[in-house]
Amino acid sequence: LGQDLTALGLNLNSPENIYPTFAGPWADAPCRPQDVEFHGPPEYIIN
Amino acid sequence: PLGPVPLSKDHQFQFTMLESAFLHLPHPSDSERIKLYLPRNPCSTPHYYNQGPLPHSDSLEFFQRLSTETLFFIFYYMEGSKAQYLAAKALKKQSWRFHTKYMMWFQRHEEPKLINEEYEQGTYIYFDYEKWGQRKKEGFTFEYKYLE
Amino acid sequence: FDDPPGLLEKTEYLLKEWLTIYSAAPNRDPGKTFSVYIHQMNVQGILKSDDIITRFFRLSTQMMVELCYRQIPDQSQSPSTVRAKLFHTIDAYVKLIVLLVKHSGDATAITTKTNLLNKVLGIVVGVLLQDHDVQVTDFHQLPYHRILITLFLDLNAPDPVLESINYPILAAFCHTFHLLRPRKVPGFAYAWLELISHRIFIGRLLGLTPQQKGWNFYAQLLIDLFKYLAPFLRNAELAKPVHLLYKGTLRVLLILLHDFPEFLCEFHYGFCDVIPPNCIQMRNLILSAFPRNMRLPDPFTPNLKVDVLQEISLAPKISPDFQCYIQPPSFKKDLDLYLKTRAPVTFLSEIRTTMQQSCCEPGMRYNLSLLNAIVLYVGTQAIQHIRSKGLVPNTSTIAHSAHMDIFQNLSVDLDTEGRYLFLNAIANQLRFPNSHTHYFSCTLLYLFAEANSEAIQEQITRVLLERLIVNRPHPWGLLITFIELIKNPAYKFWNHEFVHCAPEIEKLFESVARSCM
Repeated sequence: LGQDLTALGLNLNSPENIYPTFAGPWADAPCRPQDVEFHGPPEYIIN
Repeated sequence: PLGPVPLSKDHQFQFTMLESAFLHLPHPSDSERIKLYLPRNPCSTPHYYNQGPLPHSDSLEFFQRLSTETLFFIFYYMEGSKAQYLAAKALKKQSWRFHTKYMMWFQRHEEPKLINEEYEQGTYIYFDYEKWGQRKKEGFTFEYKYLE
Repeated sequence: FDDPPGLLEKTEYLLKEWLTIYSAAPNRDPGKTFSVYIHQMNVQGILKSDDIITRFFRLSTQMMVELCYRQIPDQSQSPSTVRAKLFHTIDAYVKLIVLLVKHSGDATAITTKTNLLNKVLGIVVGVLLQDHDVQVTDFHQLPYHRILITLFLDLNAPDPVLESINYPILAAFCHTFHLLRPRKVPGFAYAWLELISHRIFIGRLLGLTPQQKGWNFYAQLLIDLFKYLAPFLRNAELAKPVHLLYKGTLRVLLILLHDFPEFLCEFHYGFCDVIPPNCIQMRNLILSAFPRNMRLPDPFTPNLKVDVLQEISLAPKISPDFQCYIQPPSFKKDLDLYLKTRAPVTFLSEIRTTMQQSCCEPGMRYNLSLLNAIVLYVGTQAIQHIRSKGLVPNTSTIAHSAHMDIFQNLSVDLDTEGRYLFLNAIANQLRFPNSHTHYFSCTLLYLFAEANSEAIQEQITRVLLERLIVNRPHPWGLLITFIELIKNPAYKFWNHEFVHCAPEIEKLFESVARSCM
């Protein structure tokens, strides 16, 4: 009964925190590294 | 033993509104900075393509082992990501300098005062935006040989 | 009152100007261009008075919204192109707000900055609420979602000035999200959950803010979510829109269980108070949380001696203070008097009547938050009472006390619905090793052993079983209590008729027993 909570697309076995790559309540998979915002120097924003 | 509780009129309204909101759900990209080259909805690729980041790929050491062309590619196409930042660090370790005014990279150790036609070829890249834009028409050659 | 003539045009002009500046070369020095722009705002008289500033933001926000309503239906472009265009404009507007907040007053003028932010957030809320009322099922969340999330992300970007006002910024947003809670603005519910579960929002509130000062805020928002879902989850037939919101909620709770279990441990009481009693898996998820530095002994270890565990003498932290739910104050006084003097006996029936609500709808006949509070309060008082005598709680020391009088009376005299809620209130305390888990585990087993009718024993078993047959996770306290019940011959569990009342029931018990033994 109920949901298989291990099938909701979260890496529950991760030894690190998983919220930094949480892609949102509707996403079936965590963020990819390039999806996570990173604050580099503003000059690097070229496009 | 509690049995169902009938929904009140107020609940019915709330459900109706939820139902209409269901028709235009937020998209993950709505919560993030606009990314021109990294679409949030990944296109489907064959499963035997590498689907996840390589081990230790978010370390400077890893990036230092990438070719300079790859580092340039990452820097310009993966804007705003950690990979861009690490690519910039790796380029700097190869004595590349980023010139904020022209948003370009140079490999000379001191910054050029002026960029124009008389600019010496040599251990650096001469990168002319306008020409780059014309490259299809005039067959632009990318002064590249010292990098190889 | 009507906007002064020409203000709309001025606002439009200024926004266009800003968009041009913003678009030209985003990484030009915004500080320099910004001061030029501020001068233009002055020239246009926008900064003349607080009222005009308010109107400027309201008109600007409305323009953003109208832009979306106009462009979203545009089928000639792909949705992502439409979004990118809209977001470019909205992001520019948000950037303007961020710079105005950052540069209002001098660098240390925290109040000035947060006042401006609160004003802007208040205006966005106002425009959204009006739009929600007017558009009804045509309401669209996109512009508001984008404004709020981009504003939050920009205000939480690494920046010394913003860092110094981070806590007031978080408070302002939590207040805003509370105003926009799904029960108030159901058409915004999905965007709302997306906002409060954003990784930066969670990181800031639950991880980075010192002394866990963000935890109360976040708990309030979760309670807002549970209260919205409750009537729909209560009936357990989940229509797709509700099921999606429920699934999203489970994901958020899993993140909290994995990364911030102490948060769930501390606020579990308030959450269980608003989660419908039949919402077993979600409640199990919350009750399964245990502090990360705690090593849980395997509940399936044969001859596990719970009594010798160090942790069972420690009381878990519970926020907010649940005693405030014991109303009216006169009743609380009577309760304390009875606990102290074990008199008058008539108080025991008073408890029951106080718990029952006058409305006669089935399933709503009990004041659940009062019932839950009484159970936990009496339990915590019992633990103190036993300790004051230099004893430790176990199935013999918890007996023959005013506290057990109350529990036994409730288990015997409440009707099936009331007893179900009462037993649930006890089972909600079966969590990780702590003094509450231990005491209530003993209490439940004691009530089973002392029950004068098999119906009570059956119901105790049902309450435990229904929590065990849902998918994981299962709280540690629940497992050890059930294992004790089926293993300890003192309870003669397998002799009871209800264990054998049907082959499939018997099989069910055996399979659960097998998995527990």
